[in-house]
Amino acid sequence: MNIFRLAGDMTHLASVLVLLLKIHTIKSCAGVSLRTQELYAIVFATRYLDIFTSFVSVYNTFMKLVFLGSSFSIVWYMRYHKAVHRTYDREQDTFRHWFLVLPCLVLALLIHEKFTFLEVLWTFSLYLEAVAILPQLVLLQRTRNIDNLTGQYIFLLGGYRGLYILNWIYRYFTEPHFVHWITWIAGLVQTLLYADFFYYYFLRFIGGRGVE
Amino acid sequence: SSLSNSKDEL
Repeated sequence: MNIFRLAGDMTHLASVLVLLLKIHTIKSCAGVSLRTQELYAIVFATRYLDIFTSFVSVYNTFMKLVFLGSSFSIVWYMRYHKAVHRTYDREQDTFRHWFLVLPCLVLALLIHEKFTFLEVLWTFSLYLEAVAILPQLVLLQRTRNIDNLTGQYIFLLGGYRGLYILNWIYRYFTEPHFVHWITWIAGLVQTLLYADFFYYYFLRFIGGRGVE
Repeated sequence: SSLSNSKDEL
């Protein structure tokens, strides 16, 4: 564990807590894409399949349970909780996210580190996470400006993988044989997809306006 | 092997 990875995990945890705070306290999911949340639930379900078979640390298992529990409960809230579901913008959240799942699965079957069931699904979760934010970014463009909590959620979600990139650089130089091109490229693509969001997000900070 | 050091991340 290094400070970049810890900062990344804490940023990721913060993004989840901000979203849960918004949905649970003000019972609103306005501006939040249910489709991105569904993709993230699939990402965690396929990435943490080894949660019961390979124990890394208490921290690792605890965080996996937090991410699994929060992603599925956010999907549940947005789909079935009456008050929250009413604030869901169904007409605008129309990105065909299932069209993202199949190509990621095919790519994972073609490009992976080991051809085993767990490894292919784990690789699939990396590819899917890289594009999982697309429905949210499309919804963002359609709803024009969003409330601060949603903006902070997206900012933190985009930042966590950027911190992981610093972690990979650190580990590459400090650990021999630490080379994982698939993880690195997927993480880089994922972070680059946030580029224009980060640009407008920082403009907001400078200008002090809402996120346009 | 990859199990050693890339599965210890979230």
